[in-house]
Amino acid sequence: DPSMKGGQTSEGVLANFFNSLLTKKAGSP
Amino acid sequence: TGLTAMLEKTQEFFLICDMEDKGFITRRDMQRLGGELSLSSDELENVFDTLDADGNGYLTLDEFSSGFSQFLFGRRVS
Repeated sequence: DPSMKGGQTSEGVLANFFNSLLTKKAGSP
Repeated sequence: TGLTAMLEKTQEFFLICDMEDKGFITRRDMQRLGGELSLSSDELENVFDTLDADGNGYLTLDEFSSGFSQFLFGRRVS
């Protein structure tokens, strides 16, 4: 299952991704 | 409304990934985000595979927003 790569669940990795997008958005002018 | 705000957010995030405004996101687009987001290329692959529900190698806005609602509400909304 590729979604389990790196020992992270797909939910965890999605959360990471969208949190990063949210942070990037908040940090940009 | 809350729904409109969510759709706007989804569109906004989709466009961050789809820099050329192609209407879809490829693995390459996703990897390009590695420099801007604090995610490894393995993690970005993982995100892509998770979002690409039909596994065709292209992320549409539908697939993207489905993944976003999964993140927001803890489940996939189709």
